[in-house]
Amino acid sequence: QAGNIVLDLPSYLQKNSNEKDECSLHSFRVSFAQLGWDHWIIAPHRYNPKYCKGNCPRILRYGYNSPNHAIVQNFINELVDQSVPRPSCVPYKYSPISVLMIEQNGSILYKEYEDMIAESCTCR
Amino acid sequence: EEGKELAALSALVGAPPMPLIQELMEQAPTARPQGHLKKMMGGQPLRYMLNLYRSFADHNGRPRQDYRLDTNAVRLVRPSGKRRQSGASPWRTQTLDYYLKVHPEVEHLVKVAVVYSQTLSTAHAQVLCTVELSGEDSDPKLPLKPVLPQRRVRNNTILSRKNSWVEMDITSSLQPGAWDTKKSQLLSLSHTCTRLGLEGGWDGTVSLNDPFLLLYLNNTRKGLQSKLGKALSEETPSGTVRTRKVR
Repeated sequence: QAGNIVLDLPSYLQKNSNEKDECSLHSFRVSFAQLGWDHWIIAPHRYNPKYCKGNCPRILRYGYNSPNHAIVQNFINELVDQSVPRPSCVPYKYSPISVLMIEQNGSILYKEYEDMIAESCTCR
Repeated sequence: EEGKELAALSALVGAPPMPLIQELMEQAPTARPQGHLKKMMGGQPLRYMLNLYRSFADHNGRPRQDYRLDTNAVRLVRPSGKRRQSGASPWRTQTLDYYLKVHPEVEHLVKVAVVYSQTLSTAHAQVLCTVELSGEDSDPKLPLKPVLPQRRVRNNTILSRKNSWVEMDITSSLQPGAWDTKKSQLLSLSHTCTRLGLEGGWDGTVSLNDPFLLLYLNNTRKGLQSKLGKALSEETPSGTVRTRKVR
């Protein structure tokens, strides 16, 4: 049965390549004032952490960087038990952000925080 | 209060708190800066750090790839104490104490620099200043000598054109590991200024250009994880570490 799905892959990809609600990266600008951190973070004023949203396709492609486990979980959902969910659309790679902040004692600190901006998405 | 609750919850379930949440709990001011804190934030130190920020990150906060720091954190430290020494005008010397406040478990101090203004122009006078290390931690064989004012000195130095603020690396002048213990995290600098020009008092002039320190730190998540990992492993009853043999 799994073999049938794989044989179906080229036509499936062709048919579904334009799906708008497919798992993808979205922009979202937020100010540190909205997060309640503007008394702590001086710069930057705004921040775009981005987010991943959308449905994970029935057949996961290489572009999603999905691990083997996600592909197997998809097969289980499709062929064995639908109570096992499909993989979720989540961030895959991140980039850092530099902030300038005030510490409790009044020191000013420049710091780079890792993994603060989503750069790509995956299904897992 | 929410931070304490989070910490308590983390301790309860045995899970290490997230690094960002940890910092929010420990370092973030609890309220909007008022009064003296606002005053502390202003002036040359803040301008200097904003310039440093603009050099190393774009307006969205992304670190610039072509102009990266060797470290991932820079802390500006102002003097925590001042002692004026008696002296006849036009000279004025003051000893400034700085509390370094480095957390060796999670922060690796890479470099210490002092930033001070060599010249300060006011309406009535021009002030020329120098700094030198004072106290036990200084190495007498390595006297501090100000570098000539220029726009950039090496990679990490940014200088203000107007009043010629200079950044001087003093790492080699300090004894290695001098900041490992709480007692020795106190650094003292001697700040000497002389006035040129018209008559007048010193009131407020010198405090306008108090030198400040820049601590270049490598703040690592690994350090925090090892600290937390150690704490968790101490909680394991057997005290043994599970390992997997490599085939």
